[in-house]
Amino acid sequence: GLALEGDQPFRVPPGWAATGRVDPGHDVQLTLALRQPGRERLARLVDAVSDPRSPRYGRYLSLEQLRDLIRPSPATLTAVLKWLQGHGVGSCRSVSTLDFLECHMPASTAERLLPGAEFHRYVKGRRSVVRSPLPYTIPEELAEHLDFVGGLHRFPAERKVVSRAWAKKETEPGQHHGGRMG
Amino acid sequence: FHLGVTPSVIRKRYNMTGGDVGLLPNNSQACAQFLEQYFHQADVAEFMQLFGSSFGHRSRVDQVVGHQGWGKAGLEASLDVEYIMSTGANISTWVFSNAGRHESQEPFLAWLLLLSNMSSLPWVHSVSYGDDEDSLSLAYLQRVNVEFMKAAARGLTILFASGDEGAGCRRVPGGNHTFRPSFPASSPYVTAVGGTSFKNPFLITAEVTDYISGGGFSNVFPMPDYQAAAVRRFLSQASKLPPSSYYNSSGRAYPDLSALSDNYWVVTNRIPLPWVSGTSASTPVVGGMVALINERRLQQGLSPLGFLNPVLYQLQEQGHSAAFYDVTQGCHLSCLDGTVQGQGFCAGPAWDPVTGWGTPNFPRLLRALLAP
Repeated sequence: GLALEGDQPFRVPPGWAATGRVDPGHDVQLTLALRQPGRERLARLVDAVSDPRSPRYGRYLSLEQLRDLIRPSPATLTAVLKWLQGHGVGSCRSVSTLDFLECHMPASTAERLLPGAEFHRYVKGRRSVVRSPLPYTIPEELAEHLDFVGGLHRFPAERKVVSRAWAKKETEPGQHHGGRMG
Repeated sequence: FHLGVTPSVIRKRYNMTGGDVGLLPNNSQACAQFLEQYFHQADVAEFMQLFGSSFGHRSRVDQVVGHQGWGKAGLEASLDVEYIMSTGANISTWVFSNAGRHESQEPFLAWLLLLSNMSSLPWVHSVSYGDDEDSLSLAYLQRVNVEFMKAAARGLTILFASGDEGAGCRRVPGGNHTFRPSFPASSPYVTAVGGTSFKNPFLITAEVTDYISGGGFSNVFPMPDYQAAAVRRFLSQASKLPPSSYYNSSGRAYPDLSALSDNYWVVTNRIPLPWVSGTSASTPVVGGMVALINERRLQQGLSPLGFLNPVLYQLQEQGHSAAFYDVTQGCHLSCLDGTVQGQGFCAGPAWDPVTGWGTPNFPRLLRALLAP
């Protein structure tokens, strides 16, 4: 297989603790980012509609026009759907622009679909997420059809509001900035 | 004299008058929340009662997309909503609440999918969220960047907080340090908002750099044409720069502009809290102003501003420098090592990687953006 995100570090953020592998039947949701063929045209179009010197300035696209520009090719849709169906994954929904698929499946199916992945649960307070600490792979013939598969590695990012009033109390010697409030 | 930043302090500093409020029913603005950060309508109402008497405003969020929990309100969510509704006063406000309802969902990705699925959206989105660029795969960074291009093609303005770690710091293999850019602020298709403080913290005075203000150069995205001249000027004219090994001078440079980010008052869980700071505060302030400028453009039969950066950088080239208060004092933080000693970049005349072009002078910016 081919690792689409072999460079994605797996870091468990502070405060999250691993509680072990999930049951094989545990439902996981994967987000498949399908390759968009019209990216270069999209880039040129964005330049034109955003540049006041362009005659196209401000002439934005509707969602339907955008879909027509970047929708995945029939070859991409066929290849990806065939791959999913081959693993018994039928519970998928698309978005209006057709370039993402959200699919539900048991963890055991996801692990067969994406060799290398292993789904574990991590908890922080009352919150829990399921992620794979190991990189996933896809069949090489799908590399031209998929950008990445979401829902495996990245943890929800914490917001950081700084409270300067607390900074003096919480700043360690040598640190420049203060306490963080999640 | 004031005891912290409130809506009236912001509106006064940026020269917003009582007439600078929304009127159109078809204009709207939004902020996005992740990780079960909820706001309470009662906090918004109390905030406006305490701090909103000097300008026309709404006291309720009009639309929540996604799930709003019943737990305690989050400080960050309260901050976003209260301040986007203070500069974008009387404009219909939406909150996108993306808690990641499913255990294996990525909340940020869920928000991107919502944008790709909704045909009718607010024109302006303020998002105070960021990750270290090096914590994300190249495939993910590049695809998310395309998602911002999609938003730009639809005329949406997407604003991201530039981060609260200054230039950031990362130890690379071999033991050396480099600065650490923040994404999505480092995407060339979003507008990144940095932070400033009042020079005198108790008076409405000129602004200086807020040392936490995120900024620098992407290690992934090349410098877009729209900013090349401004950044080149900074790099050639700065009196002091960090060693070039700390940053990629040919990368997308950010932030693009700034607003006050220090010492805000926020009402959360019915309690007014002082001393809230961060570029999480400056981003919705700018978001509300952009929504108000969109409103004036819509009134004149013009299109919404959409992706803001090309026009922002062109304004300066065209001599509209009065559209911003140029912030020229102060530096932001970075690596604590013997070479840079905690100092990243320093602000200077015109664009710089600490405060961008500076902070908005609303009437001048409005005038410039009504006929760019």
